[in-house]
Amino acid sequence: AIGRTRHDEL
Amino acid sequence: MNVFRLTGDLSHLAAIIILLLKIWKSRSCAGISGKSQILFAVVFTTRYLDLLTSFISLYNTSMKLIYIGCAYATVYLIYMKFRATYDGNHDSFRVEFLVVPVGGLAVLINHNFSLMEILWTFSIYLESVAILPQLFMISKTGEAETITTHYLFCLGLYRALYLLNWIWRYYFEGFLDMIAILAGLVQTILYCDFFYLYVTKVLKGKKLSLPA
Repeated sequence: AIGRTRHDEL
Repeated sequence: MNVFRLTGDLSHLAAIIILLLKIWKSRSCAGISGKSQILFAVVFTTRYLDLLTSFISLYNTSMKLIYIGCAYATVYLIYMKFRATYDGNHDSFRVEFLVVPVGGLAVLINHNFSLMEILWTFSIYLESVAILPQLFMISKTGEAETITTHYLFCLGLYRALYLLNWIWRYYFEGFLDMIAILAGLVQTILYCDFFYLYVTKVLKGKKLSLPA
């Protein structure tokens, strides 16, 4: 999972 | 979610609340850079547009809403309610020197050339340098109130803990986001000089003042 795969961090 | 992420978020929350309470209780925003606070409001607004598109968890949504709400409340207190106490003469950092290059960089280096993704990247880059007007203000006046230094310490600690979180996620989840990591590294490095002063002066009960 390289790159931005989530929106979970603030 | 790991322990570094959680303590990082809580440290960030503590910083935001400390600043709001400091201004509210003292009825004054002396020594606080309104420009940095506007930049943080822009950072949260452009980053949390995903509130409209994806739901992660109740924790995620409520923290985002709290961060955005507190950021605007802080800007309101500085520029409206306690405007008379705002030290505009010392808050003279030229923010266009940050916003314009950061905007250009976000368009050039991102994970995906779409509006939402560019705005997210812009917010990550902007956050890494958003504290500069505040640090510039302190270097100009040569001092900071102790409560302001607690605010800065929590704010700097938050990104340092996120660095540990990213190391953790790389080892245990194989997750790697170079944009966030490099910007977070820059952000943390900007606080190093301040961390040194905080440990050597403020924690020993002295006021933070810089040599003339």
